[in-house]
Amino acid sequence: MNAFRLAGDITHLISILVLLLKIYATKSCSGISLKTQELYAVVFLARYLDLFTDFISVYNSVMKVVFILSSVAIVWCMRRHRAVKRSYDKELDTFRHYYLVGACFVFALLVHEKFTFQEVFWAFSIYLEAVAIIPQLVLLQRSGNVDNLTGQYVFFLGAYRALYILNWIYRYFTEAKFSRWIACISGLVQTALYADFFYYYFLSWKNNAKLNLPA
Amino acid sequence: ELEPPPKDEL
Repeated sequence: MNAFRLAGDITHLISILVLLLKIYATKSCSGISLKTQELYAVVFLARYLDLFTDFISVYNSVMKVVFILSSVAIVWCMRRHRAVKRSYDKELDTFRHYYLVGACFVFALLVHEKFTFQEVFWAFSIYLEAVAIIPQLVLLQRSGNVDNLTGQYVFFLGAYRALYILNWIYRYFTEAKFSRWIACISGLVQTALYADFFYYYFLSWKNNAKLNLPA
Repeated sequence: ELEPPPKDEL
């Protein structure tokens, strides 16, 4: 465990806490894509199938459980909680996310480290995580405004991605056996998607204008 | 065949 990875995990956790706080404090999920949140829940459920078969550390197991529970809790709130449900921007959140799930699964069947149930689902979760933010970006683009907490949520998610890349660079140079090319390439794609968002988010903040993402 | 390293990242 290096400092970059720990900081990456912490910012990832903070992003989820910020989102839960926003939903809990404002009883509103306006500006949040349910589809992205559903994809994240699927990502964690598919990736952490090893929770009962491989023990890494207490830290690792606890974080896995926290990520699964918090992502499922967010989806549950947005779907079932009466007040929160009402604030959901359903007509703006129209990205067909099932296509992403299907495409990532087919890709995982083709590109994986080993053709086993667990390995295919692991690769699937990595690919799906890389593109899971797309419905959220589409929603932000359509609504054209980002409230503070939603902005911070996306900011912390982006920080997590950037720190994980530093972690991989660090591990590449310090660990003889480190080769996670599936995770690294997918991570770069994911970070590029965020970089695009950050650029327009920065512009809108600088000009004090509404966030305007190009199609 | 090389044993793949354990998946220790989250």
